[in-house]
Amino acid sequence: PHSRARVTSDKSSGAVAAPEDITSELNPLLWLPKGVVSRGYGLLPPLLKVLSDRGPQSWESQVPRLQPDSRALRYMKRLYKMSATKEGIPKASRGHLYNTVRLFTPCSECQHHHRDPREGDVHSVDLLFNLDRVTTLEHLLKSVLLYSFDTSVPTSPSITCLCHLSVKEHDFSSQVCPSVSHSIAFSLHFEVGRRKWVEIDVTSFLQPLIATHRRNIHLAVNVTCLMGDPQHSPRLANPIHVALVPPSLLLYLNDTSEQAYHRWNSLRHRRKSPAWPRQSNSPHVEPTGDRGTENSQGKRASRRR
Amino acid sequence: REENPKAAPATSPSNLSEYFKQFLFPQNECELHNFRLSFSQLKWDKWIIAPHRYSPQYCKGDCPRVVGHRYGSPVHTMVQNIIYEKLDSSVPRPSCVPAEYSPLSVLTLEPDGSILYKEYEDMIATKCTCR
Repeated sequence: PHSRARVTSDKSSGAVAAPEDITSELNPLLWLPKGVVSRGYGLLPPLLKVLSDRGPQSWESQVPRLQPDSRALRYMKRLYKMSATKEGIPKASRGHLYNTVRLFTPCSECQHHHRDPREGDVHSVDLLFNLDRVTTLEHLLKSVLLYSFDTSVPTSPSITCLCHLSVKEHDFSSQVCPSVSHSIAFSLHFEVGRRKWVEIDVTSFLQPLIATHRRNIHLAVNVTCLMGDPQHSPRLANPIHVALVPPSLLLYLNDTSEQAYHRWNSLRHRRKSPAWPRQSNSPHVEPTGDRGTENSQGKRASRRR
Repeated sequence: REENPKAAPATSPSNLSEYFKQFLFPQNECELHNFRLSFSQLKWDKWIIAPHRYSPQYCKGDCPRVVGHRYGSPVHTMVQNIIYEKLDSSVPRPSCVPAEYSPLSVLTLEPDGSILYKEYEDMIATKCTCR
């Protein structure tokens, strides 16, 4: 609690009148003066806030929790290991801009699966993502469709998939079927090998929707996968059986709220206090931490600065 | 000792070093203490996927009368000591509190089944001060 000034010290109150839905044994705030609690959770670190909101009772009492997709869980655990030390401290070396990553699994899907040897193995999926959990202070840096990928029988070292992505708009006022607002088509080529995940960057495609804090995103994804590499064998041949699980949606966000960790602030703070060795200016980095190449102008500018 | 037989008894060199050490390294003074908990102890591991353990640490100990450079305390801390000693003893002496923190990355399961990775500010005390 940084804003101590607002904490009213009320010697007479030993205990705190907690709002009804907080179980006393869980609420670590009980030793705080009454004024603080009654003003709501503003002072709580979001972790405690989230956890206080979710006492075991509130956990059970809610609508049965949707269990995350095990693949998605595995992916996020791997991301965690890459981004934080064993003690849970964000790794400085990563240099990524985001301080929040949310992974959503589609909450409803209508999978159309038909095989047409001439067209290859066609997957058509209708996906609905609910983004209620994204707060107004979480700003989008990058959005990715995450495919988990396992070919039971790798028949070709490389696969080319033709993807057609479209956003469906629901016009609830009129009972008309959802209409397609905008769509995009692209091809993906990747080496199969030991790859388990395919990330499709859809940042620019979803930016208008997420920027307007759209709560529900309805996507229609049409994927056709064929064996081979169009550059080496102009004629894509032999459809393959690719087990494509409907993709999850991954959002890399920058949370600007006070409780979130702002790594650039702490770096700047370090630069000011001589106790810290001066950090070499990190080259331009991608929101996800991929290192770009530092251009000479950047170097000169940083040196001048 | 010949002149004043009642003087303190002679101490061996090793005791002497112990004696002086208490001035160089005062006991019970304000410092950072380790504290580690596991979320399963709190039964929070249902929705906290990682980390399994969390070391928030804490600050504890006495604040010396003249703090200054050792704790990086602001000048106000000395003024508060003077107020306590000279003007109004109901004003508390400076307390031993965290001065710096480090963040904590947490992987949690959201109620709607989505998975959240977030880096929270100021979750682990790394340094103590008197103020």
